[in-house]
Amino acid sequence: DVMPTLDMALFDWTDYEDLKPDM
Amino acid sequence: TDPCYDEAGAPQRCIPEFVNAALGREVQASSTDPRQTHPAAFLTDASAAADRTCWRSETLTRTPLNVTLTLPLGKAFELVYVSLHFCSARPDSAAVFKSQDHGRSWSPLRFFSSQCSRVYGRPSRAVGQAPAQASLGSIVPRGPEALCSEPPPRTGPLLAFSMQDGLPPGQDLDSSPVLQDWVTATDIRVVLTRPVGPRATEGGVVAPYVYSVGELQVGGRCKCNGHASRCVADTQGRLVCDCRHGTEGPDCERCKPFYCDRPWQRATAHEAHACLACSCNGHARRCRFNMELYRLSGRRSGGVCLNCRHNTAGRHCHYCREGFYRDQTRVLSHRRACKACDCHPVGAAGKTCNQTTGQCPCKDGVTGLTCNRCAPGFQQSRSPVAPCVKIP
Repeated sequence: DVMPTLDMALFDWTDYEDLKPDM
Repeated sequence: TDPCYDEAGAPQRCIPEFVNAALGREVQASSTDPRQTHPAAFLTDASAAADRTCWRSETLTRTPLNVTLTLPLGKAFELVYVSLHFCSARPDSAAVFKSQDHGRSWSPLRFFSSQCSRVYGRPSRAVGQAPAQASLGSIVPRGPEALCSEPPPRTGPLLAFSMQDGLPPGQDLDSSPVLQDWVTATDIRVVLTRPVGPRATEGGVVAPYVYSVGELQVGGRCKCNGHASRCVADTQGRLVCDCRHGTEGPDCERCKPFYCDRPWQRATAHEAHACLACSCNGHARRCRFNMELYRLSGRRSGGVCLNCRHNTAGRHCHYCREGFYRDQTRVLSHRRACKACDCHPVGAAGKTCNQTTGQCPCKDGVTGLTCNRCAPGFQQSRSPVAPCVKIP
């Protein structure tokens, strides 16, 4: 089975603002 | 067909044709008949014996009776002989010099005199007579020396010599850098020093004397080190070799910038010693030679590519630089042979992928070439630090 690609919208960046890539 | 390559296209030694290098070139004479009817141009106009045109010096009445003829050849030639055909009586003493640096310095090639020791401070030696220690060992290390001999009695108005005179037999130009240097000249200078006969009075006033020469010939080949079959005028009108074998320079004396995979060498009859282009797979325009690498390769290849483009790297631009990987669907020389890694900003643990396979380093539970999917048994979480977690 081909897994779906990671959905960037699902990530919670609250505690990781400094890691957040440009999207 | 190009004489510098054989029928199969392989390089082979090529040399320009044998010519009179003096023909049509301008001679500077230190003294010329002021009536202008016998100019120095007559020295190199190849006039035939039947209607020979002659240069004449001024009428000389005081010693020293020196007159100098200077002939720039325009570039380096490899000489075979030099000859002077006199219209007047042949002088008793004359010296021929060469320059290898376009007239900045001069060295003697040959002296003629009935009094070698007194006039030139050199021992007199008949042509063909071997020097005192005639052996390769004694002559070659310091180079051939200019001989001094009496002008040959049976050559009439001709004064001539061969560059081979006095050399031990069997000398091979190909294998002897010393001989190559000996025959190389950019300019020739003839100094006529002592008229013949009773006019050769020492000091003060002498009977009027005129030197007159019909033809100055310099037989030889344009020097191209075996890498050109002809010499041509460049854009500034200077005579230069029409270089082949990846060489360049007026005498093809160096490799072209990109042709430095091995050191420059003069071509021989058996080996063309062509300069080889660096192997950069089409991704670099410049390279440099590295002697250490050349030695390590068994004297086969020493070129190192500079400024590899198209995201390639390495001595031959043969692999992909960091952050890129080899696209196996394209040939190495393709400008897009290296693709960006494109590692997923969340799923990958870094931005650098395997340069061969393109595999990015994935975080736990993440899979895919770019780490953009959760592995089987994992599902996406909300945490960008651990994007895939095990399914309970």
